[in-house]
Amino acid sequence: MLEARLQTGALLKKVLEAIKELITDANFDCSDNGIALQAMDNSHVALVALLLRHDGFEPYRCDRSLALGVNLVSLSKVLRCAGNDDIITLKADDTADVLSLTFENTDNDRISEYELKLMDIDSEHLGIPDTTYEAVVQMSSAEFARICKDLQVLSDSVQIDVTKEGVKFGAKGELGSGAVTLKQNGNVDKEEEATLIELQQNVSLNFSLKYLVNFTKATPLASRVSLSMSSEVPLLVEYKMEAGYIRYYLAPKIGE
Amino acid sequence: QQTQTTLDSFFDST
Repeated sequence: MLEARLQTGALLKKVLEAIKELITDANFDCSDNGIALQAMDNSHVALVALLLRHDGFEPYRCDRSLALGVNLVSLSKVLRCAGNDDIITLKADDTADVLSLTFENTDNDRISEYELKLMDIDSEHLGIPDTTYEAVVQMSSAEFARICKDLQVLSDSVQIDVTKEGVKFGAKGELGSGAVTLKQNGNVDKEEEATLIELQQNVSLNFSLKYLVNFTKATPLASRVSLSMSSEVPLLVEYKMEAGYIRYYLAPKIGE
Repeated sequence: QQTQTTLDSFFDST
């Protein structure tokens, strides 16, 4: 059985907000390592890989690996019944036809209990090859969200160019064009806002802004985001949390 | 015109 108690329930609410528009149903794979999820969107253009490590829960117990098939919209509706400061406990039996959720307020005088019906999901697991990326950009997650939103006004795609000087996000559309360049500035006072670039080789890649904007729903989970790129391979957008991560992979756009 | 690729060609089904 699974029993996982999350002191900061708001984290789970934020995680659901970050994935529920990209994918509708997914298996939460529970093991002694923690709770993981991997799913592609319907069009197979983007993939979400989530890990909530066991040490983020107190206590965490999972005797046998379990796959909990969840409709994410339903789960996020139930999670809306939890207060932001509530402690959330997830429980499931080995037969796993329901997921039990308990929300306790911080005064411990209000306890709400919900059960969510689970479903059988035939999901194919994808082997994500270990990749050494040609360019890795680390930047403020809020800045990345702003750039994606701003450029979406102009186009449905963005060209990302990374050189050792900086990273340039450019968009061209019917009404005109726009570009935002962030210079590498590792020694700024505010570490959280620094743009850092590790570069083996300059890259220039095109991606759909609709998906990137969707990924930025993870912004409340981390102040930093990393963009890992190599020519003609999927972009990896990673938000690291205290005990885990949410990674998004996005297939590039190619051709003229 | 740019074409949107999919992930299928990059990641192996296991």
